[in-house]
Amino acid sequence: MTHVIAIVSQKGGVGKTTTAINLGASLAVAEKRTLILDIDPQGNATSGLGVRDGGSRPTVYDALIGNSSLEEAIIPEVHFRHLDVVPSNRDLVGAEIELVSAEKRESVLQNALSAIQSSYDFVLVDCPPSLGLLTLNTLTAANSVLIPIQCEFYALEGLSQLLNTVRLVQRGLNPGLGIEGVLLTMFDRRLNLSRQVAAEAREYFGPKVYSAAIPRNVRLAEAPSFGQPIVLYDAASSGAQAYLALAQEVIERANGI
Amino acid sequence: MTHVIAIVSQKGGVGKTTTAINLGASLAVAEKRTLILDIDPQGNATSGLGVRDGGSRPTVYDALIGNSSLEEAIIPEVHFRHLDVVPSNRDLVGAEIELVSAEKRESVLQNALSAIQSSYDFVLVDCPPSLGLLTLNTLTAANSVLIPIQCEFYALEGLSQLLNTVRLVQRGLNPGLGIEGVLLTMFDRRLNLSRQVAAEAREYFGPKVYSAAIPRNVRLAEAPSFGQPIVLYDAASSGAQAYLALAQEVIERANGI
Ligand SMILES: Nc1ncnc2c1ncn2[C@@H]1O[C@H](COP(=O)(O)OP(=O)(O)OP(=O)(O)O)[C@@H](O)[C@H]1O
Ligand SMILES: Nc1ncnc2c1ncn2[C@@H]1O[C@H](COP(=O)(O)OP(=O)(O)OP(=O)(O)O)[C@@H](O)[C@H]1O
Ligand SMILES: [Mg+2]
Ligand SMILES: [Mg+2]
Repeated sequence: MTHVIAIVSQKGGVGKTTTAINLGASLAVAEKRTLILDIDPQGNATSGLGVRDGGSRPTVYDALIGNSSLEEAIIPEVHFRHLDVVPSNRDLVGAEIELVSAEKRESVLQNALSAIQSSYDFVLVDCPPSLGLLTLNTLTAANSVLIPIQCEFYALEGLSQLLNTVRLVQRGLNPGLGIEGVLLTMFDRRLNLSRQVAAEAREYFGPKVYSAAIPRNVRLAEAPSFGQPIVLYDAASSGAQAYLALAQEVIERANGI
Repeated sequence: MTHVIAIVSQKGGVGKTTTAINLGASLAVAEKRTLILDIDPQGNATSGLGVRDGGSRPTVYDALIGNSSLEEAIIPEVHFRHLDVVPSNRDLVGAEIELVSAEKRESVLQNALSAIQSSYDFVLVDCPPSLGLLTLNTLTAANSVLIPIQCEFYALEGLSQLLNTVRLVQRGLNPGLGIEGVLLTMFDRRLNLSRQVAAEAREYFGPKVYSAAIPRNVRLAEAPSFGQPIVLYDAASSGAQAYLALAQEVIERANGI
């Protein structure tokens, strides 16, 4: 069974892209067939993986608008044999307004993905920092959500809005949508604020919180400027170790389902 | 003359809200009549200033949809005599889709603001991390933009998309829109990455970059959980000092115009 995981938070800068890239790469290292789909108009997962804007090749925008299939947009074997990528590009900026008048506007991605998802063990979708139509499409297409929580005040505060949206989608468009897990990011155990937010998240979400917490590690912020996932850029770093441990937990949870 | 400044970046987590709150508070401390308008559905500037969701009081959403005027949504004297706030709330989440079919959908905020802006020296608008209709409305209503740049790879990469959008608005909806300034945020002089990004930003933007760079300072991340601007929470902190210096620069530039 293919696990389609939406990496979602309307709070900006919490580590959605960093998680999509590095969890994706770590799953590929563990020989899981993995697809990273970048549905954020910023295209950070695309550039962070070193994928240049493809010129004439179709992107996720073309698949959403119906100009091409998702299959045609896939770039195979990016850094690893088991890692494929569907890149984003700036055309997506206009997609939300264009999709508003489309028929079944929330299910466009679900339909596009259904044709290709069975060739993967995991599909990770990197969402933009909003609860607009691109994120709604992803929540409709996914089996579960992975919620990164930066260990700071605003990230915790935004959770109720996000959970409301997830519940709305569960009640209507996608009753099978579950919470895959909650990931603590940029955790700095020297800071009170970090420890407090982590404690609150564990109290609220219990076992849904992964035991792997991602530490604040500058190597994670350096890696995208080289177009590499952390496991290639600096495999010994605390960031790489944390994402490899996370991948193991994600695989264990997938096997346990 | 009133300076309406849009604090904009589609990159998430770069310090838009932290700048709106703390530049706003620092301008009020300098006896400038200041309004902070929160047009982000997340409502972080609202909660970071300690403003509770007002129940029956109108918000910026009601003013955009036409149910009330902005004047009715103003909360006067928040922490300081010269600081007023127009709060956001979760209704804004649906505003972008609702505005799509409105007449002159990009100028709704401009019309609403024109009725009240003359009572202020500075109006700071905190935008969501996107280039959708709420941000377009702000760019149309503003005289200038303040662009926070987090000293990391993705924040620099996103600039060309943002500048494209600013240019589009300058050519059409708001020919008078200028760039107020570029603010380096979360700057850590111990990190190569930070110094490299700062150098690139200064090369690209020259004198537009404020000499005040905001250092990474955990006190800035702690203050919102107490609902206080940094100048009240910890006036001696490096974060407070940097925002007070920034306010001086903003005032000097305003006088020089
Ligand atoms: N654990 C970490 N330690 C240090 N830096 C990190 C870590 N995780 C992410 N970063 C850096 O923090 C910034 C924000 O992370 P990222 O861009 O992944 O967040 P995001 O949620 O995808 O942002 P957006 O909301 O804009 O999509 C980036 O510059 C990234 O390199
Ligand atoms: N100079 C700084 N030093 C340390 N922490 C900071 C600094 N500036 C902001 N922060 C913290 O970093 C996080 C992101 O900042 P903030 O929320 O202001 O960014 P934003 O651009 O408004 O995010 P969004 O895109 O979600 O609106 C917050 O938790 C904030 O408290
Ligand atoms: Mg991202
Ligand atoms: Mg903000």
